[in-house]
Formats: sequence, structure tokens, C-alpha cells
Amino acid sequence: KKTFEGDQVLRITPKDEAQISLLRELSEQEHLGLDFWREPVHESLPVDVHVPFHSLQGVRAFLGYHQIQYNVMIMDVQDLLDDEEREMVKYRSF
Amino acid sequence: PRSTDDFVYTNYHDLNSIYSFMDMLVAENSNLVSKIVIGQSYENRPLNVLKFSTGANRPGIWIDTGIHSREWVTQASGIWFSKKIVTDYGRDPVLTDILNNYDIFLEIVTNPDGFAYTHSRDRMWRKTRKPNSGSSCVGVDPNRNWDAGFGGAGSSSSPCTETYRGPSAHSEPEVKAIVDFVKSHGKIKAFVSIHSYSQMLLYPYGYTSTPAKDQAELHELARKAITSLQSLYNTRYTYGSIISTIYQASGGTIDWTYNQGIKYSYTFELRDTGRYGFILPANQIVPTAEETWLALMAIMEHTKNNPY
Repeated sequence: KKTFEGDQVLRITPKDEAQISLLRELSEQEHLGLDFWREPVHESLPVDVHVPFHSLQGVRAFLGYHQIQYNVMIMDVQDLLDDEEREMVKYRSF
Repeated sequence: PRSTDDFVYTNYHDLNSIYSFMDMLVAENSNLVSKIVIGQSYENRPLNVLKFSTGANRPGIWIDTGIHSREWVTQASGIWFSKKIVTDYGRDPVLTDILNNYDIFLEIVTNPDGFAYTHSRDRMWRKTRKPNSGSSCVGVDPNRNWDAGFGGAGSSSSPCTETYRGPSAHSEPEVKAIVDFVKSHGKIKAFVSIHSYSQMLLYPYGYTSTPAKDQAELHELARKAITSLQSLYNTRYTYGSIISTIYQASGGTIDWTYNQGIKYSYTFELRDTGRYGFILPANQIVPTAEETWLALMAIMEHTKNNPY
């Protein structure tokens, strides 16, 4: 089973078209393994990206360097999935 | 659960539990609900559609959930919708009038292979599970595989991306089954495909910026629908055409249904309000389904009151 320990979901708030383009470039870096839950489209829409743990540092450095504002929407994806699994198992045992 | 009354709607369920629920619902309401199998998925799972009907040769309203398998709140909402329909028929005058004139078709698990995979191997899986020849990457985005602007900008030709369009339009059995059903039925008058998340209500087009010929009516109906939705828990939606509200997306479901003449074609993007994304906690299933139902009722009532 694929797990996501240490993965995070960042909510990015691009402020202009230039930052949107930078995020699109980022999405093309397949080695980073990014999964855009909400694509970089235009500055009025947030961008949500699931970042695997191994890419976290690089992605955060990239965002910091380009002064692209973001916050951490999900601190650890696997923690949330474990909660969901516990809920389901609890129901089944019930 | 011994009956659909004690089914736990406030929890996520796996594929077998959902199939069992469907059979229970049909058995309990055989005069109103039947189950039709419109095809098989790639891995040979049945593509089950619940048909709610009170008479023969009626025009139909289609609702599907779970075409993107990781969007669990949509399949869970579909379960809740099916129970709501049998509970309210004969009690709610608006729904009763709708069902006395239209059939409702509800496909709860539109991508069963992907859904089973989210339970067994990868909870974040979005696409179908058919292997792509010449690639190690699996699956096609079933919302880019329709013959509507197929292959245009807004989908990918690379099998390893989330928006891979597939080798050709309707190449995916899960998509082809709906295409064949809609064409053979011939009198579907509204088509609603339910996704998550972003809190949006969208209408055609996604593959072109050319406005739909019914844009004004679709826009006004969307406004009414999201106003109803917001009245329950103040969940705010944006609305508009796909291309103007989100982005260009080619090969999309409702662009194809609209081009088939199904005027009231909509896509929902349900909750999240920006905290959990696709991993919406189970305690938000019922509130999400309840508020979405108000919007669906607005669309179905408008369809009934404006026959074409």
C-alpha cells in the first residue's frame, strides 16, 4: 500500500501571472512527484499541491526564493489518512 | 446493516459495502428503485446505476459521483442522495412531482476500479486502472476522455499525468458505458457529474471559450442552485463556465453531454473549504450531501418546469 508519511499539502497564494508561470514550471518537474490538487490557473484561485517528503525542502526553498506566499494546509498526509482509516475500522467493528 | 435505515451515512465505505447498500435499497423499494448495469469496468466490475422511476417511457435526469476515485465525499454523498430520494418520494411535494414526470438515474461509483484501488493501494488515486500500452504508468483521466474537444489544450498526452486523456475518445469502458446509455436512452434532460473539491458549480464549456448557446439560462439556474446550497450551512460556491471559472479542460463529461443536446449539464465541485482537500473528514459527509441536495433539487425542479 502506498503511504504518505511526512508528505505535506501546501496552499499557495500566487500574487500575479509571473508566479503562476513559475508554479506551472514547477508542475512540469516530474522528478519532484508533485500532485497538484488545485492547479495553478490565475491569481484569484488558490493552488494546492501535495508535496512528497523527499521534495519538501526543495519546493519550500523554491517558493521562498521567489517570494511565493504559501501555508501548510495538511501537515502530514499520512496522519490524516490514518485518522480516516481508524474511523472506518471503528465503524466496521461496531 | 440489516436495512438502509441503519446504514451509517456518516462514514466512508468500501466498494462491497456500497454495492450491498444498493441491493438493500432496491429490495426495500422495489416499486420505485431498480438497479441497471450499464457496462463493465476495465477490471470487470459492474457499472451499477440506480434507476428511480414511477412510470414508463419517462425523460430522465442523470447524476453521477466518483468518476475521480479519490474524491470520496462524492460517492458518500451519492449514497445519501439515493436514500433521500426514497425517503422523500410521496412526502416532499417537489420531489414527488419531479419523480411523477422524470426518471432519476444515479451512478454512485462511476470509477469502481479506481475506487477499489484507493481502498487497497493508493488512497490518492484519481484515474481509471487500465494499463497504457508503451508506458509503465496506468490509468486515464475519465474526465478528459469524452468526445468533446478531445485532445485539445487542457488535457495531457502523457500517460503518467493526472489529466491523461487516453489513446482516443471514449477509450475507457467506464466512459463508453455512459455514452452508450445516454445515446440509447435518448431522453436525458439534465446531466450532473459530481466531483470534489473547490466548491464550484460549473456548466459548459471547458474546451472552448465560445459561450454555450444557453449560457444565460445556465448561469441564472446555477446562481439559484448555489443560493439554495448556501442557505443551509453558508457554504460559499463560485459558479460559471468551466473555462472561465477554473481553466481550459478538453474532453470533459458535461461538454459532451451538452453537445448531445442535454441542456442542463452541470459539474459540481463539492467541499472542502481549504483545510482537508480530498481527505475531507467523514463527519462532513452528511452536511455536504444535505447542502448539495438543495442545489440538485433546484436544478431538477427547473428541468421539470422547463421541458424541452
